[in-house]
Amino acid sequence: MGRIITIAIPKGGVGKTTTAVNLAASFAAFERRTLLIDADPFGACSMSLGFTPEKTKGGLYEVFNFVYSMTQVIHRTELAFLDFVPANVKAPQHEDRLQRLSENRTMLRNVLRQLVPHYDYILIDTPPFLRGLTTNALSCSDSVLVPMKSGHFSLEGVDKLFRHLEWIRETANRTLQVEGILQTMYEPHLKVTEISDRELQLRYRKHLLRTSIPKNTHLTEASFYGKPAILFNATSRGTLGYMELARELMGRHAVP
Amino acid sequence: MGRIITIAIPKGGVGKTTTAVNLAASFAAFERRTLLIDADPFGACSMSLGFTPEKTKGGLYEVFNFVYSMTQVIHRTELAFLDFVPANVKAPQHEDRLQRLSENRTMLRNVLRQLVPHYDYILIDTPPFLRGLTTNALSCSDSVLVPMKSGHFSLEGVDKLFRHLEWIRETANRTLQVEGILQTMYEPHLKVTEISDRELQLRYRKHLLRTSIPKNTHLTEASFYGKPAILFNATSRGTLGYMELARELMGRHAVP
Ligand SMILES: Nc1ncnc2c1ncn2[C@@H]1O[C@H](COP(=O)(O)OP(=O)(O)OP(=O)(O)O)[C@@H](O)[C@H]1O
Ligand SMILES: Nc1ncnc2c1ncn2[C@@H]1O[C@H](COP(=O)(O)OP(=O)(O)OP(=O)(O)O)[C@@H](O)[C@H]1O
Ligand SMILES: [Mg+2]
Ligand SMILES: [Mg+2]
Repeated sequence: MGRIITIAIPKGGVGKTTTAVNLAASFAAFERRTLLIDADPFGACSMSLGFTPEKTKGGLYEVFNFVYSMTQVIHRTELAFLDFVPANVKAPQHEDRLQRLSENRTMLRNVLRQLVPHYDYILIDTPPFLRGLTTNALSCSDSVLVPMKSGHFSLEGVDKLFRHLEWIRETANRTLQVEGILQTMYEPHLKVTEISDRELQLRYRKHLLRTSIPKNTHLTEASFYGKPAILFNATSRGTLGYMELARELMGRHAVP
Repeated sequence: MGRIITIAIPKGGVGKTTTAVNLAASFAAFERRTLLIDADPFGACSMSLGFTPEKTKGGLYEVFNFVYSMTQVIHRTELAFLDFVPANVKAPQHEDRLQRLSENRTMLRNVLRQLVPHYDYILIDTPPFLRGLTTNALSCSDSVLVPMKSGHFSLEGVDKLFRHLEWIRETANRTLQVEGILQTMYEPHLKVTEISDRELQLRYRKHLLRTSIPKNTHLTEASFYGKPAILFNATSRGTLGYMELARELMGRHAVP
């Protein structure tokens, strides 16, 4: 059914990459054909899946430069149902170049078109700012998934994102939906969690996902070993959290 | 003595802003005349110090647009020895404009020149990417302070930053020093902490600061109340960590 979901929020370090990687792995574990695309020049998705430079035949960088087609940079992963397109930005000059090329807001839409029939889910990880690659991804997605961790800055990031979504809908993607707001690195019983929960209930209740991902060091540990959590520790609370998230989202996408 | 310190690493959410704000507050508590500059369009420093739009007379945005001088956008804070220049980027179009203006790498150097005699420390908070404002800040700083939290991505961020510093030294700022690498949100006894510690000792031993900031929820709580940690909870482990950091740095800057 080719549902394209962008993972985005213009705040750093709230679990965008961890969510993109582990949600993709969870969909794949449920035998949904899944493609993960790293649209963040930082390349953290590659690190999370063990894609060192030697294992990388090319990525989004080459595609945006018309050197390779998208099909040529699709990599198989250790999970049968998960494919991966790296960012493959190997130098600061390449990052500048990719940012400039992504000013063309239809770049990603054009190259994804042919892929959509081949996958049930296409997930796109993005950098912690809205312009360029993130706007590109949002412009061609069916929905956006918004991770956030408890705290004042995260809430401000959610606000900023939602204002940006209004502009995206007006100018590029009228039907862009919100998959939901996902609370990550969740630590119950803290005052900051209580304050954040209250704010989310007040202002974003209808978008708040039932699933929240607990703070769980195994999720960080897995990335040191270049494996998604499900292959590193199948029963950690972090792994189970993302499986739960996949179930919640698939439940809403079920064909009637 | 006007030491300009940029707080930077191209990885999100590792405590750049929390460090900029609370180190600045700690220097001020030690009666060093301190200026904090928010060079991140996100505006998290403003949030951390309680500077709502009504309390903001202008900021870096106006200065880069030649609407105000730096002196006109210096704000007093609740701490006698701490002044503050907000980013004051109020709209996405303003963010694009500020990024374009900051392609001129000497912008910040030019406007800081007159301020240097008036302060002992000038701290600059930056966004989680290297180009634009961060390069501007690094090009005119005496040193860079590099926060990181345990994890594979943070270590990669340190590597990326150090490569960028080489380029900065060659092209814009020959004498740029490394103030040090600061471990933040530190949680002893975790496997990921052990792996990160080992990697830092192996590759960055001479840059690793003695002080590390413990994971401490009061630091996040303080930002909800628009106060630096020292005014919110003077004895929390987070507050004491940043006072300790200020002592360690001042000890090295002591006039012989
Ligand atoms: N549920 C969790 N529990 C514990 N640690 C987590 C959890 N989720 C993510 N982390 C860790 O927090 C750090 C930041 O996460 P991540 O890099 O996924 O955030 P991000 O939003 O993609 O950051 P950036 O904005 O820099 O791209 C990583 O080291 C990651 O391993
Ligand atoms: N020592 C700590 N203990 C607990 N929480 C912390 C600590 N330091 C920072 N935090 C919290 O972690 C979150 C991220 O910190 P912060 O915003 O300072 O990072 P950053 O590097 O400036 O992020 P960005 O890259 O988005 O600018 C904030 O909510 C902050 O309150
Ligand atoms: Mg990321
Ligand atoms: Mg910040």
